[in-house]
Amino acid sequence: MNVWAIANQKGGVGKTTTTVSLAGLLVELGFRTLVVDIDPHGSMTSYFGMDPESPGESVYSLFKAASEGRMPDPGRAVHPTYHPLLGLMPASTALATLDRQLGGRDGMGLVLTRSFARLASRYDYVLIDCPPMLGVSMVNALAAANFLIIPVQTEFLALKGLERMLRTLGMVQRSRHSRLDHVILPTMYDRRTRAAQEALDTLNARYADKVAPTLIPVDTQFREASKIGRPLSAVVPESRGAVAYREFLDWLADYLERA
Amino acid sequence: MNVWAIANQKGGVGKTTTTVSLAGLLVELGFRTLVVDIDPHGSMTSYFGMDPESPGESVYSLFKAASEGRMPDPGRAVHPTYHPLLGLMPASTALATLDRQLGGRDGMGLVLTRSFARLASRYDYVLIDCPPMLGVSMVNALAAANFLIIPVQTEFLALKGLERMLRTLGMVQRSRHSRLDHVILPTMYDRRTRAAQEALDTLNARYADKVAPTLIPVDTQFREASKIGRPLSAVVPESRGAVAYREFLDWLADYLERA
Ligand SMILES: Nc1ncnc2c1ncn2[C@@H]1O[C@H](COP(=O)(O)OP(=O)(O)OP(=O)(O)O)[C@@H](O)[C@H]1O
Ligand SMILES: Nc1ncnc2c1ncn2[C@@H]1O[C@H](COP(=O)(O)OP(=O)(O)OP(=O)(O)O)[C@@H](O)[C@H]1O
Ligand SMILES: [Mg+2]
Ligand SMILES: [Mg+2]
Repeated sequence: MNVWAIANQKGGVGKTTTTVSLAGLLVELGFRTLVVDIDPHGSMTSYFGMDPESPGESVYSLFKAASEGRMPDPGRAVHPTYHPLLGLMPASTALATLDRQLGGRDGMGLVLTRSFARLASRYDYVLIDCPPMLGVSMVNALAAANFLIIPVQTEFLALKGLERMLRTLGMVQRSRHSRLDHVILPTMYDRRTRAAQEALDTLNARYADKVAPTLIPVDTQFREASKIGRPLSAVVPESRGAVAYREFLDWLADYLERA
Repeated sequence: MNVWAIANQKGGVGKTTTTVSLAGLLVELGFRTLVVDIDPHGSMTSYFGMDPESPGESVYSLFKAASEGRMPDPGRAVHPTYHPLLGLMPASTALATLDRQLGGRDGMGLVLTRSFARLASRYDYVLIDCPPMLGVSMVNALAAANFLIIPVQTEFLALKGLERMLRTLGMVQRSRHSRLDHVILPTMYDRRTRAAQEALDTLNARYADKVAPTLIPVDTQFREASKIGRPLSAVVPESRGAVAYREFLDWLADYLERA
């Protein structure tokens, strides 16, 4: 089972959009896919029409059960979506209290890893949409993942955030004694602005072999798709955004095959 | 002294851009202004050329000192910027550990309030740039502020986030037994997309008198300005973005005068 974390501590760079877009393409290809929302804000949960204020069984229930020494079937926290091959593990706003409740406790870094191990026979891909901050849930996601996708907006401030994300990644890898391969995905590329081109040049100069060859362009249709609650590829299959994510997924599948 | 918090738990809606833009305009008008970065990600700190990994005295030092029972002069955490009337209290990445360290303790909700009281004679305006999450630092900011600006991207997902932000505001007001007036500022308005217009109509229908009459349009020059580390009004004074923030500030000054 492939477990991909989509993370960047900078806000608004396209994490949720990337998770939803890739999941939409994977189910079109016939893969059983689970999307997991660990952001207390619950953007992806809202995207698919559920309410993070009252999701029922959610990612939070897994943490709460673990803190009480229980380990219920994680499948109970999976809800159906618009597509038969796509399951959603929703976020709950209660996730915002995790750090205060569990931050100091040992052994809470593997709750997601253990949950996904029990779901391994049911899914081909698990995609985790991370919040724009470092905390218990993000550390869990990086521990559970076998690959990391870092969306980065092609602009100056976002590059600063990337250095921090990569330092965090280094920290988690050292404590886990394992390597987590990653790729940097340039998003919201606006070819009309000089700043975007300069940011891209800086990305390629500094991180060369880690930057995906595919750019995700600015495409206003993403906003339309989020209103309908479907991935863009399911709404406008030939839109610039959908085509770009398809190209990225093709490249990524090939990259992981060769790795 | 006016203390404005710029907050929204949704990421990437223009909080930092709004804080920097308003501060740039206030110093042009001759007001002594302090910008405070409480986001562990430190976007505004980076924007003004400082490094949130090693800022020296910062917002974090105030919290750390308070947790040790000390209360040094908060002025030591203020650093100079490009403009003589503008001071910056930088973020530190260590802010990310605040919730784990202080979350459960009492009396840590008024650290910023007490610090700003000691700076009251030195500044006319204090603007607080908040992180995209609810935690100790955001609760502090809402307690210290006498007005709240909520930037909201004009798109579907962002509207979901707004309901959550207003619920949070209600919670903090009840625990403080005081009202914190607020305004909703529509940002990144892209007149080319239907989704933006629909989102705006929904905002005005649901929150009518709380929505600022000024829209902040999409303006790619914001990215150029962030690369230079100056507010847009200092770089391209007649740009659409700078003009819009000037109109918003005029309206806000009048609104607060009448309130
Ligand atoms: N390529 C794109 N072109 C245009 N708009 C985009 C693109 N990608 C994302 N968006 C829009 O930008 C906004 C932010 O995207 P998104 O919510 O996916 O970011 P995020 O990193 O998940 O944010 P958060 O930090 O809050 O979790 C959304 O309104 C989304 O529709
Ligand atoms: N009106 C606008 N037009 C175009 N781009 C904008 C506008 N406002 C902000 N931006 C850009 O959008 C990105 C996100 O803005 P900003 O960093 O201010 O959001 P934020 O809410 O502070 O994000 P975070 O949640 O990470 O703190 C930045 O690249 C910024 O330059
Ligand atoms: Mg998101
Ligand atoms: Mg910000």
